Amino acid sequence: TSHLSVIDKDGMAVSVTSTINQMFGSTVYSPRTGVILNNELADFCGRATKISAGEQPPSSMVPTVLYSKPQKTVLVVGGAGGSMIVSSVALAIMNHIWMGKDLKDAISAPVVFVDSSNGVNFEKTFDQAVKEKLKAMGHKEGKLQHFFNVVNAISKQGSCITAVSDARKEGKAAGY
Amino acid sequence: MSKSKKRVRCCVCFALICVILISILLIILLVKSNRCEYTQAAVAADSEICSDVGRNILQEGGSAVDGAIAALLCTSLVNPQSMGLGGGAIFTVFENPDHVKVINGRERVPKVFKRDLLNDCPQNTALLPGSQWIGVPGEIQAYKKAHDVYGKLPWKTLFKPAIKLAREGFPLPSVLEKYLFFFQKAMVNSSLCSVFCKDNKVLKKGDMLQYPELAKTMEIIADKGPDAFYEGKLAEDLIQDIKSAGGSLSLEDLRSMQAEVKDALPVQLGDYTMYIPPLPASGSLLSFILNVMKGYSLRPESMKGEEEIWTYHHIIETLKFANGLKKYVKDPAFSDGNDTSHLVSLDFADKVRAMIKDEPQPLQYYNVMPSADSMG
Repeated sequence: TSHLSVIDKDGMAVSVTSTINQMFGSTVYSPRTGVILNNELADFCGRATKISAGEQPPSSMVPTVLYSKPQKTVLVVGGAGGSMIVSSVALAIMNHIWMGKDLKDAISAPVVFVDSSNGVNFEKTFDQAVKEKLKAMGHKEGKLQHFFNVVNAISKQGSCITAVSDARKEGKAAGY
Repeated sequence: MSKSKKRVRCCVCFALICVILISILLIILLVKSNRCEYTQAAVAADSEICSDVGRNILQEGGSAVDGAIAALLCTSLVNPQSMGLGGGAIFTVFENPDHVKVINGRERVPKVFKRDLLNDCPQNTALLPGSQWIGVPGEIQAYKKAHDVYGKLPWKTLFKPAIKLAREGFPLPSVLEKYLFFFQKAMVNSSLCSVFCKDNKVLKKGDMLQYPELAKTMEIIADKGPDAFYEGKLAEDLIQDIKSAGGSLSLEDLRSMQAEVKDALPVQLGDYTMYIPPLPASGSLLSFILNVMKGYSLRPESMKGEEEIWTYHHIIETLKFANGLKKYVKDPAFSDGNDTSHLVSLDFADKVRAMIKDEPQPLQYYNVMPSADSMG
C-alpha cells in the first residue's frame, strides 16, 4: 500500500491511498501489458464468511483530511501497512493535534500495534521502560517481527505548509 | 578622564555589545522557528522522486488531484511492491469544508470466482500469491473520476513523467531492493522475474530498473484515455494474461468497473472536523479510536512520566475494542442493511471509554472476532 498527501496553491487537498494489497499483490504479472495484478480478495480472509460478485473487500485504508476553522489549519494524512494503518494514523494525529508534537516527530514516534489476538506489538525504538511497565500491567506482548507502517502527511497553517514523508520507507516530501 | 570612568564606559560598551549580539541571535532563532517549509503547495509521497513529480505538476498549474495522479503513476514504478495500475485506490478530496468528496476505486470481486475461495485463507498472516485472489482493478477508474471532476491539466500530461521514467529506467531504490531480497525465492520462480531479475537473480541497488511494457501501456492510456484500460486491445491482452495464469477475470468485469463518488463523512474532533472515507474503508474505526481518546483530554504532559504509561494503556485498550469492531468494516452494499452509525458516535465512544479498566481484560471482553491481520 502507498499513501500520498497533496495540497495545491488554491488550498485543494488530496489524501489518497492506493494498493495492490500484499507485496507484489497476487504476483501475477501480465507480460503483454506490464501490469502487476492485485490480490485484494485476500482481504476477505478472517473478515467474511461469504463473498459475492461485485463486492468490495474490507479495507484498512483511511485517506483523511482534518480541517480547523479557528486554527486555520488543514491536515492531510493517511498511511500504508495493512492492518497497522489505522493505529499508526491515529497515533500520528493524536501526537500532532493533542500532544503538541510537530508533524515530523508525530509521524516518526514509535508506534504500538494491537494484533488480532490482542497481542501488543511495540516498534523497535519504543521506550523499553514504558514497554516493561505496560507488560507488568498485564498487557501481553505480540510476536510481530516486521512493521510496515508508513504515514505521509501535510499540514497547512495559515499560509505555512509542512510536508512529511515517513522515513520508515525512506520517503521525502517536496513543495514550493 | 579618570581610570574608573574609563572602566565604567568599557563595561557599558561591553554590555551593549552583548545585548545587541543576544538580540540578533534571538531574532535569527525566531525567524528560523517561524520559517515556513513551503508557502504554496506540497506533495508527500513514499519517495523523493515521486514527490518531485507531483510537485512539478503542481508548478505547471495542475490541481492537487493532477499532482496526486502523476505521483501515483510514478509510485507504481518506484514502489511496485505496494501499488500499481492493477490495484485500486481511494481518494479523499477537500475543496472547502462544504465540499469534501471520496472517490472509491477499490477492487471488486469478479463475476466468476472460486466459490470456496475463503477455504484457502490461512490461519495466520501469510502472503497469498495466486490468480484466484485477483480483484477487478479500479485504480485507473479512480484516476478518471478524480480527473473528470478536479483535473486542470490534460490527462495526457499527467502520464508524461512516469512514461519517461518507465522507458529510460532509474537506479533500483534501496527500499525496493530490500523487498526483492526478502522475496527473492518466490521472485525468481515467477513471471515478475522478467522485470525484477538480471541473469535469474533479483536486481540489486544501483541496477537499472526499466518497464518497457508498462511504458507502452501507460502511453496507450495517456493517448486514448482511461477507458483504454477497460476495453479494447489493452484490456483483451490483460485478460488473456490473467487467464493464462489461471485467473477468472473477464472483459465484462473490466467494462463494468466503475469508481464511486460519495460525500466524505465529517466527524467533529474538538476544533477539527475530520473528513473520513466511508465503508468499506476504515475511516469509522479511525474516528472511533480518536473519539474514545478525546475523552482522556490528551496534552503534551500525557506523554511524560507516569502519565505516559496510562496514556499508552488507554490507547492499547482502545485499539483492542477497535479490533472487535472490524467486523463492521465491509462493503455497505453487501452488508444486509447493518447499521454502523454507532462507530462514529460520541455516545458509543463514551460507553466504550467507560468500559476501559485499569488493567487488561480477557480477549472476549473486547468482543474481538478472530480475524487475520493483513500486511498490504
